[in-house]
Amino acid sequence: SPKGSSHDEL
Amino acid sequence: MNIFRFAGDMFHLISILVLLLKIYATKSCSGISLKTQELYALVFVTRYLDLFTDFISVYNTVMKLVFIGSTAAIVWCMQWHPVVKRSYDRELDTFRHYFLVGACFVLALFLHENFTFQEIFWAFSIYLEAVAILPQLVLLQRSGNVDNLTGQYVFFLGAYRAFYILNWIYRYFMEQRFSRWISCISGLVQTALYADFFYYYFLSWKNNAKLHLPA
Repeated sequence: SPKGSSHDEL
Repeated sequence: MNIFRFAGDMFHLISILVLLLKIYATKSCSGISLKTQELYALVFVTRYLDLFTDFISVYNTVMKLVFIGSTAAIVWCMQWHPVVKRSYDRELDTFRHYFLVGACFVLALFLHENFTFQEIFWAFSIYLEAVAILPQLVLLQRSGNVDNLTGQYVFFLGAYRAFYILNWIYRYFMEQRFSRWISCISGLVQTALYADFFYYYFLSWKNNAKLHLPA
């Protein structure tokens, strides 16, 4: 599962 | 993902493609700051360090590759393309952008979300993107040359900022955990600098329009 990186914005 | 952010990403991508196409079509980069484009390339490279470690979505990965690729193509064109590089305003594009890199890195060492390699470079890229327009702004003030800075480029750049601010407002109200303060505050500084750039763009454009009035 994709790591819930808090940086999902480009 | 919300519509504001998607639109913001699309406008950002289009602005880069418009600039790349303009440079490639006219085989000229006069009026464009190579230093600003180098800073943008550094922004994307340092922000997308998680490109191969964190998979968020196909869209996210594809867009990261396209942003890095298109900005690298502009830097390559301006520096190495045999015809384009001759039109680069080397003697006017003299902003000492290394100071910006250093200052943003020091700031990222103090202001970040977590003290990890990836997080510090992520914060660095956010701060650097905010000030990356400065060399271009200074070049525009000096040269007043908007030949390659088309109105579309400026419009899409402005739309990108506007929609990203709407995206943060939307996420602030819709998500209980709003942890985007670094992006948000730096993004507001960036938008203010873009507004300054748009102001000088408009002045240059108006002056050029007067210059070319039918005799």
